[in-house]
Amino acid sequence: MNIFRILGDVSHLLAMIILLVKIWRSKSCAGISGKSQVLFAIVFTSRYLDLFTNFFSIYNTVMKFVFLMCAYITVYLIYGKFRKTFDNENDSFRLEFLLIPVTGLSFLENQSFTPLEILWTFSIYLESVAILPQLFMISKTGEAETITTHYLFFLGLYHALYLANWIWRYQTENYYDQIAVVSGVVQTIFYCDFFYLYVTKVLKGKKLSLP
Amino acid sequence: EQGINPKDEL
Repeated sequence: MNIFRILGDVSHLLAMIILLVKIWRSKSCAGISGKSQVLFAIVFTSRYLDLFTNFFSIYNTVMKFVFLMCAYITVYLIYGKFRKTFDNENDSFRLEFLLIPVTGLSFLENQSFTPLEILWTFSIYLESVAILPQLFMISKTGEAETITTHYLFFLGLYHALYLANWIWRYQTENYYDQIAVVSGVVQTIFYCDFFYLYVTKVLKGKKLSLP
Repeated sequence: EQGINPKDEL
């Protein structure tokens, strides 16, 4: 466990809390892609199946529970409680374009051909593309509420910090996991365009609106 | 070296 890991997990948790608070306080999920949140719930479900079999630390187990809870509560708020405010026609990314390649790849490229390992690999590949429906929705509506951009910033920061964590672990433990690193780099690249807009617009107090 | 991932990350 290193500082990048801890900051990364905190940043991830912060992103989920920002999103929950935004939806709960505004009683609306306008501008939020329900599909991305469903994908995140699938990511955590397929990744944390070892929740009851592998025990690493209290921190690890508690964080997995919290992440699962946040993901499912968010999905419930979007498709349940505040479904009337759900912007369905703009959340139009075709999930099968993500799920099929990711499923295929997790059967082809994995560390061992066992159900748990394939599901874990599936969750890693899926997480790297899970944000695409949200980014697609923002590009379609041409703008995003500032609170949504903060959510995306901390989500992107979490993965950038995880990259730093993997570099650190490679330097200190001479260990790395190619599948996690490659998909992590892909995921962080998707945020670069957003990071640029976030720094040049949102941090200057402007609203994030795409040209 | 690429060891078996202990899956200790979130």
